[in-house]
Amino acid sequence: ERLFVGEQVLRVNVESEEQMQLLQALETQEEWELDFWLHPVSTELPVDIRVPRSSVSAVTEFLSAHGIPYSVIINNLQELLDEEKAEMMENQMK
Amino acid sequence: ERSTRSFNFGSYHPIETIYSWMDTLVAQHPKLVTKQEIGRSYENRPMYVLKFSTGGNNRPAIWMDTGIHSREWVSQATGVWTANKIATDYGTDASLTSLLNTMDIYMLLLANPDGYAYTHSNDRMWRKTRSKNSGSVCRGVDPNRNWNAGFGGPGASRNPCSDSYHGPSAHSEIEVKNVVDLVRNHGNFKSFISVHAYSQLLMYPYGYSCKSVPHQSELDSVGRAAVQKLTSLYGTRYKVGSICNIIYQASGGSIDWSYDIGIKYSFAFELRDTGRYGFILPANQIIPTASETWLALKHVMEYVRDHPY
Repeated sequence: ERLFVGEQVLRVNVESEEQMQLLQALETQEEWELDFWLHPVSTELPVDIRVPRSSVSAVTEFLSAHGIPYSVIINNLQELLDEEKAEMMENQMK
Repeated sequence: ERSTRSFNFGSYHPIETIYSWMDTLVAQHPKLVTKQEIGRSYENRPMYVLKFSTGGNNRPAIWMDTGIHSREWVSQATGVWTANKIATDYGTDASLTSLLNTMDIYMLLLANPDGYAYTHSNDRMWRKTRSKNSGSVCRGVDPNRNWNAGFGGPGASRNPCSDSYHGPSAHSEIEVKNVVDLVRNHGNFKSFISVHAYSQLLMYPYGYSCKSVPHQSELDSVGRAAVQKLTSLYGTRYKVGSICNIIYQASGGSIDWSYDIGIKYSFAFELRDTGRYGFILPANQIIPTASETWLALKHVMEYVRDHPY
């Protein structure tokens, strides 16, 4: 089973076309293995990115360096998944 | 009776539990609900459609699928709740009863069974099918880029390792072809609704092009009215528009295909993310999500009932 320990989900609220293009460039970049839950499409919609633990510092440095505002909506994805699984197990027992 | 009553609609369930629940729903409503196997998945799992029908022969029908992207668990859970809602409200809800006295409803709750099973066993973030891609170590095709509608165009990837890989050819994925064959053989669907998650959008065609469809203004007004009903319950805000204009150009999508074969009332839902959990929406939000979505779904279905074509 694949685990997501230490993986974060960042929510980026892009404010300009230029920032949009920077994020779209990230979509094609494979090294950081980013999983775009919501894609950079318009300044009206947030961009959600699942970031592997090994890429978190590189990605956050990139965003900060370009003045792109972001927040961490999920700090450790595996924690949420463990809760989800526990809830399902508990329900199955019932 | 007891087992459906004990089924917890406010929890996520593995595929086996959902499939066995389907049998109890059919047993509980034998005059209304039947379960039909429309084919098998790549890994040979049955694909079941729940058909809601009060008789007639090949009546005008409404199609609804959930879970085509396997990690979007709240969509499958919403499908289960909605199927139960339709079965239990028939006979008491006058509007739904009148709809089912003239139309049929087909629901495919697990449109991507292999992917769904894989999210439970191996990778909770899996989105695609599980087919092998020749010449690649990467598996799976994005089942919502594999339809014969602008297939292979912008907004889909030719890279088998991409989450939006369109596949080697249109309808290459057996999970897609099973639906295509059923809808084409039936020939009398009047609405095609595909439910995804997340980002609170109600969309209509096209995705493969940003040009307006001939019925754009009608679809837009139906969508806005439906979303108004949805928002009235908990205040969840949705945007309405064509796929291409509201999010991005995406070729090979199911509702583009359904619209292009003449099913005018084709819509795609992207359910809520209230609370900012993305795909990991807590189970305690399943019933609120399904309840608000039902108001929009019902509005669309009533409109389809009242506007035969």
